[in-house]
Formats: sequence, C-alpha cells, structure tokens
Amino acid sequence: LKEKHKILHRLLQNSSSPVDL
Amino acid sequence: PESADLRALARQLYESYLKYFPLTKAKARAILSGKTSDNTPFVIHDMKSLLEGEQMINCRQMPMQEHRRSDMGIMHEVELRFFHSCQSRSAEAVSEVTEFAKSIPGFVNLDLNDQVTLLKYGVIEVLIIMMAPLMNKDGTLISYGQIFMTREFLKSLRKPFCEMMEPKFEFSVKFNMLELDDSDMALFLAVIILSGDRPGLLNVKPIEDLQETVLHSLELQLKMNHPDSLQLFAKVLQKMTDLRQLVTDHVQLIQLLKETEVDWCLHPLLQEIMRDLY
Repeated sequence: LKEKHKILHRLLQNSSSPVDL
Repeated sequence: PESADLRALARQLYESYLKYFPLTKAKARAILSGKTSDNTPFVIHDMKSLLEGEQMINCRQMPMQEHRRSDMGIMHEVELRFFHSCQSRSAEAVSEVTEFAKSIPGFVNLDLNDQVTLLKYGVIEVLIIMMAPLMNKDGTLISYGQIFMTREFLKSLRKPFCEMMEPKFEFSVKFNMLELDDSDMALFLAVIILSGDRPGLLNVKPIEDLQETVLHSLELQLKMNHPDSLQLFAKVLQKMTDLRQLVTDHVQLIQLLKETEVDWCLHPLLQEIMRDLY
C-alpha cells in the first residue's frame, strides 16, 4: 500500500516542514 | 479524572486544528456575515469576474498549447484552469489534514499502512466537512476567504463541472444547521479519520480504541458546548453516512472528467487517493 501511495506516505513520514506538492 | 482527560484531548485537538487549518469557521462566518470590515471578499458570479478573480489571486496557470487555445475556446480553458487551481488547493488541504491526523494522540503509532489507508479513505470526507463552514445557501468562500463564488455561477458551468459542487451545497446547508463551532469540528474530524471500517485495514482494534476515546470526548464536548441542543451527538454522527455517499459520487464525477476532458489532468496526490477508492 505504501508503494502505491508514495506522496501520502511521504506526507506521513515528513516530520515538520510541508512537503512540496 | 476521566472527563478531565477527555477535556484535555478536546483542547489538544482544537489547538492542532487552529495550527494546521488557516481559515477557521469563526473567521469564515465573520467574512460571510460581513462582520469584518477589512475582509470583504471579491465576488465571482460570471466568467468576467472569474477572470478578474483569477488575476487577483494569481492562481497557478495550467500550461496550454497555442493550437488548443483556439480549438477549445477561451471559456472552456478558463473552466479547466479554475478546476486545476482547485486541485492544487485540495492537494495543499490534504497536506494540512495529514498534519492534523498526525497530531491525534496515538495516530503515528498505528501501522504505517493503516495510517495511509485512514487518510486515503478519510481525507475527502474531511475536506467536504471543512468546506461546510465556508458555504451558505448562496455560494462559497474560496482562496482562503479572499473570494466568494456564487452557487448560481457554479451551476451555470458546463457539464459535468456544474454538477460538482451542488451536492456539497445541499449537504453543507443542512450540516451548518447543527451550528458546530471550531472546537467541535476538531473532534468530529478526528472521529472521521479514525474510522475502523475502512477497506484493507490491517489492525483495526487500536484504531477503534482511539476512535472510542475521541467519540467520548466529542460527546462530552457537545453536551457542554450545546446544552440545549438535543441529540446533537447522534445527529453529528449520522452525517458520516451522508459523507460516504458524497465521496462516492464525487469520485465518479472525477472519473467522468478524466474520460471526457482532453486537457484534464488530475494532481498526482489526488490520483493516489482516488485510485481504487470505491
């Protein structure tokens, strides 16, 4: 599931600053 | 002691709600009711004002090839560009909801696959709930409250764009009658995110345990914050059924757009969320 949802996964793992979308 | 813990949880979720969501219900209602003199929104009610509004907020423009410009006609291009900028804002909102979810005590300790599943299935429901305070029966605030777009204008767009927002207006007008405030909303959003019946969850029990605590907190919050509103807790929970239907219909419309609009491209994050959703 993580593999199919790379951006969501990245947002979840990102600790503080917003991810560049 | 137990109710003190539930109150602390309500306060904590309200604080993170204020931290991650820039336009609160309190602020939106002040703008909509004209109570703030410095925040009069620009009104979009036709194609001309849409173009003006677009320039005003300097929204990201969708690259268009010159030969298509003449084929499609300027109005079609404006509609697509507008919905493209809606997508960019939705993707930002998904990022804000993710940060809010991570602030729910215990959420980040759940299985990472389950965190992905909870967000995948919960985030559009959350975004629809968060749209409600921005709406009244006549239109909706967009672009962080800088713009008010009329419901009639959205209904006047060509198919299927005109069908996109009307169900959200119908839902929002009814939802707003419950008169939840931002502190109630914070708990309700957490309840939605922590739904243990999402397809494909690996470990349901810890999710249900977390949701139960937040539900107790919401029940207490509503009793204290709305002592005269009978059965408000039950009425709020009933909205979760309507939300699932709204999301199913929304995803179907997006699929239709993908098939019928040559220049339609879905934001990669929204693609991820909507792929194999329902």
